[in-house]
Amino acid sequence: FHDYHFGLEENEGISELFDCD
Amino acid sequence: PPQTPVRAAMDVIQQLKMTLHSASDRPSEALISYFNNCTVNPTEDIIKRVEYLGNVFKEKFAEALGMECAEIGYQRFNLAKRLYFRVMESMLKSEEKRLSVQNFSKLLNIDTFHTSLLGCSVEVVMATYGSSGSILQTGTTHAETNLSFPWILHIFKLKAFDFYKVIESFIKVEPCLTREMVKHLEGCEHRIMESLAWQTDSPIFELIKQSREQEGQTEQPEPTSS
Repeated sequence: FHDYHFGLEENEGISELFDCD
Repeated sequence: PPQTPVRAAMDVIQQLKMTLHSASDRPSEALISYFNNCTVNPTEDIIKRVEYLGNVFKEKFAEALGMECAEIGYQRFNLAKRLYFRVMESMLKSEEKRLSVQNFSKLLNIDTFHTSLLGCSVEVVMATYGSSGSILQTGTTHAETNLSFPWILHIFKLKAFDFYKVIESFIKVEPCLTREMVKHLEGCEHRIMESLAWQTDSPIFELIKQSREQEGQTEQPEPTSS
């Protein structure tokens, strides 16, 4: 992914961001 | 043939078209299976939303560039729709692997999730054509640069903070994004973090409020600072 900085932790994904965990 | 700026721009567009040529403009069997596994089946809402936002996009595109460009708007949205379903399927497969669940009822029934994902797909398509505009000068592309981010937020009535939430996962699951496109999406992220997410009606303020309330329930209150 080139130089992109990822902010999510290993155990996080789209579900957590939309409060579905 | 030697690589020139014109050829490079055309190759990027061709690559996007090739990638999405095999993708469907409707939910795949795998997606339908995910939808059927939901407690509340989201299929109807998803189809209606895509149709509604497609009409909004095509109308605003033609409004900005002229009715003679309506067909181009239709083609752009059709590519975005294919990308939306493709990325959604990859996201759900990735989440299934990570969480070991197959019921994504809550996520798949969230309007802002779908609108953000479709918005991000539109942005990728628009940026692919827009970045080539200054080189190719095909007549519409120059004007299309005015339709670059955050234009999509306005026409889809999308909060920047909600759009921000899908970007990282989008990049992670879509392997066909070029280096330039990843940089473009990162640029969108920076604009959101630096200014767009802090506008008066942003949902970020409610989140901060909730976070403070939760902290207040578990911790001793701290002295208020300015």
